[in-house]
Amino acid sequence: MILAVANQKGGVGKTTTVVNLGAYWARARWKVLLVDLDPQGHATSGLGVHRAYVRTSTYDCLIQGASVRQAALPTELDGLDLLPSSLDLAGAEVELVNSPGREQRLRQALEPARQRYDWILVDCPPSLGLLTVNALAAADGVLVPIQCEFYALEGVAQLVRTVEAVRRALNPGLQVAAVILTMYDPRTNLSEQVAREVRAHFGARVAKTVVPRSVRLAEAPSHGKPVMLYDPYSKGAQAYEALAQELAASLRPA
Amino acid sequence: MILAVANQKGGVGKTTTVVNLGAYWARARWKVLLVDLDPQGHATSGLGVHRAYVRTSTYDCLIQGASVRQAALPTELDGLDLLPSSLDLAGAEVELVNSPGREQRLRQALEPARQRYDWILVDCPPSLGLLTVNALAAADGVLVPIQCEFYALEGVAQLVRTVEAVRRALNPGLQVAAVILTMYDPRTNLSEQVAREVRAHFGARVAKTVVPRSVRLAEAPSHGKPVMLYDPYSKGAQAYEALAQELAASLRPA
Ligand SMILES: Nc1ncnc2c1ncn2[C@@H]1O[C@H](COP(=O)(O)OP(=O)(O)OP(=O)(O)O)[C@@H](O)[C@H]1O
Ligand SMILES: Nc1ncnc2c1ncn2[C@@H]1O[C@H](COP(=O)(O)OP(=O)(O)OP(=O)(O)O)[C@@H](O)[C@H]1O
Ligand SMILES: [Mg+2]
Ligand SMILES: [Mg+2]
Repeated sequence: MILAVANQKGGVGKTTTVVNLGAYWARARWKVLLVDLDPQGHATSGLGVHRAYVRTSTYDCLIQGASVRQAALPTELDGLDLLPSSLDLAGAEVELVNSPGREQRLRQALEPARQRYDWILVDCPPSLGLLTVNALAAADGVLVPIQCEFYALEGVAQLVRTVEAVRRALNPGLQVAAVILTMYDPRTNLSEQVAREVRAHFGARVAKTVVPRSVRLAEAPSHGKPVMLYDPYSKGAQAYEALAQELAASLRPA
Repeated sequence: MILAVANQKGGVGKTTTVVNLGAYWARARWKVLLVDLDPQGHATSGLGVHRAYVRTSTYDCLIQGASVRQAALPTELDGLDLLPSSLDLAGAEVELVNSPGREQRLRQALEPARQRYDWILVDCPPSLGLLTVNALAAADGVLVPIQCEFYALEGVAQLVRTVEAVRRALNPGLQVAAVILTMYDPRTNLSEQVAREVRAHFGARVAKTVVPRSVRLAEAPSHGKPVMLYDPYSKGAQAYEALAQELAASLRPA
């Protein structure tokens, strides 16, 4: 199953969700591929891979037609592979603008990899440009992390409109698979207010597991590790472990 | 003076810096224009302006050659005007790609407004695309908010390279005017570690005023107000008041 993790609002926990969901699914013996589609390359660095050593990257798959098999790197975790980002990804959107089938490049690159992986998680950049559209065209579902802060709901209507446009024009099966509440801080009214509004909007599609604000989640990437390997007993780690179980049950019925 | 507030990393406090610096400068009797160049429109909504009521926007200035005088809106604060964002801004980058002088559109639009405002602050989207390049081509200096978290330093080298490329090709006077540490949390080692690294990198360009993590800053936009009007005695408000004084002294020598 291919899942795009998208929200054009910056800093809401897209990369943190991709890296940590991927890690817990790999530990549960699924085969997982993380695709770093963000020119910032934070999923790549958050797993301890230094961009300077990357040979073939997501850029090569999109623009040069390289295969996932050539580009995918193993990580510290058995069963978790990474399609790394590279600096030239920043130029991909402009390069794709005038090329034929520009929205379907990622879909074509990931097609052969579907058999080899149970989950393919795509980390999107904070925009609704051609890279995110490529992810939506390739995906079976979208995971939408929403930070429990005011601006959270502002942009979601735009994201949902984009998902619907991609469903109509490029990918008829595309759905919002789950909305994930992140950085929930029980000490503030703001978090609870936003959580209530998001549930009113999305109903059952909001994951029951809420990810709390937890500094261990912010520290783990500086050690190049998912939080599971950095501090598995932290609140943040336990939340992503529970989220991995919840989504595996709801998105892949037995 | 025109300042672009830019960092392609999402959620680092760009909009919060634009809205709150602008508010304190307006209270100190400067004439201030905020330019919302982000299709998300958070500077616009954070000031209580509903995008549905916006007639002329930043998009019209960029693409249709509308003047700032036509598009700028007054706000609750005397001396603080806003050039609002609109949804069509999301399409501006693709529309600009093949048009002549595509990087200089904002500079042309803001030129006549320079006489009427002491400070023009441009809120950039979380990317280094054509909208941000337009802001850098128009600006005298760049303010770079950096969140005190691991990924903070990752992208800054790319941002600095982009600033240098714009300085060489489009805007010889452009400099990094100040680096601002945001969301500093004294309870964690991570914040202090990142702050130390940022100061080692940027030396004296790092503002002495550090903005702490403060939930009142996150709550203020849900009331459509800068924190100065929402909770002026909060830590976040006091930090932006001190930052406004510090930058006014260092960037506009008497
Ligand atoms: N639940 C959490 N608690 C505390 N910090 C968190 C949490 N989730 C993420 N973070 C931290 O917040 C910052 C933003 O998270 P992250 O980078 O995952 O967001 P993103 O949506 O991928 O950002 P971008 O839009 O730039 O791609 C990072 O420094 C991350 O370590
Ligand atoms: N010092 C702070 N303390 C606590 N919360 C903050 C602080 N500064 C900003 N915030 C909150 O963090 C979130 C991100 O801030 P903001 O939207 O200003 O960042 P941004 O860089 O403009 O994001 P984007 O990349 O999406 O444009 C917002 O919900 C904001 O209210
Ligand atoms: Mg990210
Ligand atoms: Mg912003």
